[in-house]
Parts: sequence; C-alpha cells; structure tokens
Amino acid sequence: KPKQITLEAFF
Amino acid sequence: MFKATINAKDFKKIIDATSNLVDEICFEVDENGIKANAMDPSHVALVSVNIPKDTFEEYISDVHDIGVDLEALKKIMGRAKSNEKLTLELDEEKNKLNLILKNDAVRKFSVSLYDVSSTNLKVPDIEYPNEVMIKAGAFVEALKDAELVNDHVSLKISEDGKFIIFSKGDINQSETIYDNNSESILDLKITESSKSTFNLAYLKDITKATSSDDILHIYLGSDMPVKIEYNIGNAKILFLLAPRIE
Repeated sequence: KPKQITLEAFF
Repeated sequence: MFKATINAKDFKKIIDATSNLVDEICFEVDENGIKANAMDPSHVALVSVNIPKDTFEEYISDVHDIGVDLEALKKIMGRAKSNEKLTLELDEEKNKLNLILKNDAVRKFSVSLYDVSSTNLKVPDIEYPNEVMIKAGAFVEALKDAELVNDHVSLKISEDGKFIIFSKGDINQSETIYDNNSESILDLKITESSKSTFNLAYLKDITKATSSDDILHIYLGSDMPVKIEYNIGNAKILFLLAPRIE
C-alpha cells in the first residue's frame, strides 16, 4: 500500500 | 489600519476553499493586498491565498497579521448573500476583525483575533514537467469515479500525452482518460510521462469549493506533490498536496 508522506520533504 | 471592501460572493468562496483544509489562518495584509499561507495539521497539504489590492473596491492597509478562526468566518460568510458587499475592518483597540455586510440592511459581525502569528511559511518553488488545464467539474467527476474503488488515486501523464485519473482497488479499477481533444481540457503542457498517487479525501477537499466552470491548473510530476491553482475573481488560490509513495 502506498505511504503518505508530508510536504516537509519538498521544502 | 486595515479596511477592505469586496463582493461577498468572492470572499465566501475564498473562505470555503481554505477552511476545508485548515482551521485557522493568518492573513498577512499590507498596502498590496492580502496573503495567507497555511498547512493542514498533518502537514500533507498546504493552501496559499493571494488577494491583490485591485480585487477590492476599496482598500486601505498598513502591515498587519490578522489571525482568525476559519470556522467562525465560514459561518458568517454562509449567511452572506451574493448581492452583498463585504467590508473587512480591523479594530486594533478591541483586537477584533469586523465584517460588515451591506445591501438592503447593514449587518455587522465581529470576530476575535487569534494569536496566530505569521508562520513565514513559503510555498516551495518546485519545477514541474507537466501542466494540465482542466475544467474543475470534469476533474471532480473523475475523482468521484476513482472513489468507487479506493481511497487514493493516481494522476498520470502517459507516454502519448494523455491525462489519466486512475484508481485500483483489490478487485476493481477505474480510469478516466483525457487528451487534447477533450472539451474539458483547455491545455496540456507535457514534457514527459509521470505518475503520482494522492489521498482522495484531500483532493476532494481541495476541489470542494470550485464551480464546474473554474479552470484548474494542475502541475504534475513523478512522486511529487501536486500543485492545483485556480482563480476566484482576481484572487488566486493554490494548493499543494504531498503524494503517497510505494
């Protein structure tokens, strides 16, 4: 199942 | 000093669109207009609102951070009629934001300010390989199809330049395919194939306040956040949603 990541990874 | 007059309908839509994701927001006002950036509590989605000065019929402002409870604002705007003018006015002495609705009668509301200091949150400047311009109604319909089979959905750009909204459950599957000939597509700016998967509930919240004829700009890449932008009058609203990754 795909895992939700947060936006922090893209800041 | 902060005093701004706008048509109630546009401001209601801005508040509806924002309050689906966040509970409170800090409006950063200055002589150029109103800006606000906020992340949802789980840091999966971000909303950014920009209401330039020329959106308003009247606009006078110094620099202020105005923190408000969006649920309270949403309830008040829910009472507004589309032919009403709304004046927003900061009462610095009482630490309140006044909302004055005017048409036949004058109705005044006043909400307490929250100590939501400006978060200095900036929208990350991400470069995207693909951009889809699609009517909001068509995109929302595709999400409804996807919802029949799972709680997440993949937004794909195929090798041959099609925009595909794809969802796969344990046994069932749903797919909506758009290309340049589709009436709902205003433009497809594609440089490579891509695929990212997103939580459907968030995408539904992001698109909940849209009218079917609104034009969404959807920016896509592979395992990247989706950026969705649309205009409300002269105001611009932007959402960023983090992907789900295998």
